[in-house]
Amino acid sequence: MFEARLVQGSLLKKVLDAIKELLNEASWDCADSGIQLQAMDNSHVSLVSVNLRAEGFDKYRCDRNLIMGMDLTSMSKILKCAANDDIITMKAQDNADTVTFIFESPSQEKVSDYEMKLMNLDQDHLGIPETDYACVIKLPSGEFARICRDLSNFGESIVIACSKEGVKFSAAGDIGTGNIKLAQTSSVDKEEEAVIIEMQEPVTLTFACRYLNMFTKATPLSPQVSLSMSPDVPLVVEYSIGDIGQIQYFLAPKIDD
Amino acid sequence: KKKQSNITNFFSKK
Repeated sequence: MFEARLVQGSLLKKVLDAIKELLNEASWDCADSGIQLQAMDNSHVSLVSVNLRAEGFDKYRCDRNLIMGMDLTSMSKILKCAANDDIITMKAQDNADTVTFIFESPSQEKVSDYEMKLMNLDQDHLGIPETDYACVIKLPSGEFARICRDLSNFGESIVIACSKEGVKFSAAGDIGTGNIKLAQTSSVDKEEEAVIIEMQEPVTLTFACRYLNMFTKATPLSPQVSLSMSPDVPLVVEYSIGDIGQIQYFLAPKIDD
Repeated sequence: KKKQSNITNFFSKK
């Protein structure tokens, strides 16, 4: 028996919004410790990893490890039927070929349930090595979304250059060039408005706008985002999911041909 | 000119 109840059901709705453009289908691995999802986009350029800790749920039970393969378009359609303030419960029997989503209004006066077929997905899992990144940039998630959107007008790629002076995002194309520089904030009223740069060595890498823009669909999940970079390895874009977990996007850099 | 690399170039299959 698997059962996970989340009073703050809107978080699950936001997680789906954050992955459904990038992934058509994916497996949710349910275990005693919580729920995880790892999947590559169709082109194998990026990898998404979602981690939801068991303690983050208001009720969590997972008697046997369970892999629930889902069509994410279908899952998203079902979650759209939940109101933002609904309590969401996911339920499945051991070895079941369906999962049930239960939505309860806060007053408990409306209860809906939707059953969805599970899929058998043969997906590769990749081992992500523990990495000490040369640069870790924390910035407001809305600011990052704005930067990616604005620079996408100029070209297909964004160059992210992190140095002790700050971080510079650049794009170049037919209409011209754009540069956005952010310095570390000296003092802020709210922690979530801060730009914090931890740098061991300067790093400059180039990434596809299309993917960065898809990652920013996670913006409603968290007021802050962190970007981790080291030379010649994938960028990690990480958002926390309330206090129940996090979503990480890994994006392979563009390299010299 | 830069070309897009694949994530599988960096992370191996488990």
